[in-house]
Amino acid sequence: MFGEKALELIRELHRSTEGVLPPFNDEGIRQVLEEMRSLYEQNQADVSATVAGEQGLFSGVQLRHASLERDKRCLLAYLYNRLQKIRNMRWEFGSVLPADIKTNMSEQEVQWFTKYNKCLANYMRRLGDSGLDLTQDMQPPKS
Amino acid sequence: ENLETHLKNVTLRHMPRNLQSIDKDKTAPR
Amino acid sequence: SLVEIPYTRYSSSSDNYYCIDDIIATCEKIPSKVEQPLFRLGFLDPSTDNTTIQPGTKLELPFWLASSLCTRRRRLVSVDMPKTYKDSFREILKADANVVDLHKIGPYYYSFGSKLLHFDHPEIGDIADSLLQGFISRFRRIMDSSQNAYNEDTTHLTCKLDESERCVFKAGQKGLDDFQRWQTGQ
Repeated sequence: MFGEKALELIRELHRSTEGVLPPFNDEGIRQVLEEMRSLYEQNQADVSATVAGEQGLFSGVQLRHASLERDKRCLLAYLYNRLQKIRNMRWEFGSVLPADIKTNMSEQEVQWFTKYNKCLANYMRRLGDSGLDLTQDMQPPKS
Repeated sequence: ENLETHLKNVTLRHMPRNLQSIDKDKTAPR
Repeated sequence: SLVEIPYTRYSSSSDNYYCIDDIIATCEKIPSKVEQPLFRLGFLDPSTDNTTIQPGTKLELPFWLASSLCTRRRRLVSVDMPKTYKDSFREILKADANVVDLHKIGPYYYSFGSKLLHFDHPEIGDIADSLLQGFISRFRRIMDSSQNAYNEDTTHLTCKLDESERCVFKAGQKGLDDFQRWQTGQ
């Protein structure tokens, strides 16, 4: 069935425990993109055949398009939820992440993290008179 | 912007043309 | 009260496009029947070597696909309700909801069940009622057990709960934990 590889990426992330970032699954993403390319080409062939007068191909086009949308959703959700984990770790560990986390991040995730750090630092610097580190005292201090 | 750049660089630009955009209505958490 | 939960909230499109639980819940299978020939997709039906799936063929399709092929506008397939939402199972839930292992059957029993309301099927009203009543019947025990299990292994209390119920249990445990820490001046 279409969408199985994409779902496996999601399950892999779902199985990972809180505070742990699994290695970035380059190969899994490549396979899903490969499936999307072949679905798209098949749909293009069916649309051309329909234009040329062949009948009854619409249902196949509809089914493949639903599969393309599903693959896309799984890929974007995989990337998005990994970034959520990385962002949560920023608030937990500070602007320098532990080495074991960093080795599991893709190059683009490191770039995202650098930009996120910069945005957050700029924002915190503007708070109060001399800035405020929001990541401290995540629980109300006793005082 | 940071998130969109990331999604575009890693996957969207490799997808078929009619799937390369992010549908704001669909992806906004309700 | 729970009874006012508006059904309209449950639509087939997810509450959150990026939600991992929703993506996993929508891959649950639905008994479907092909209504129009599906050309060049024979591989979807393991019981045939044909490249075309003929009308009348019965398939188990994932919800995300069935909901796209069975809409009010276009019925390429027709769907039936999965057996864990049919009358005989609803009777068990009505008899004594607390003994049912919704994790084994689910684990997204309520979330997936709510998505079934997307289809135009004669049983969806009964299914909606059954989901609500099942949740209400089990809710009290979940709240009681989550409020009284402090600093102990809770596996035996949560092993039969579906994912939504586990969230409720976890919220109850957090409330209890916060209260205990407040009482001890932390």
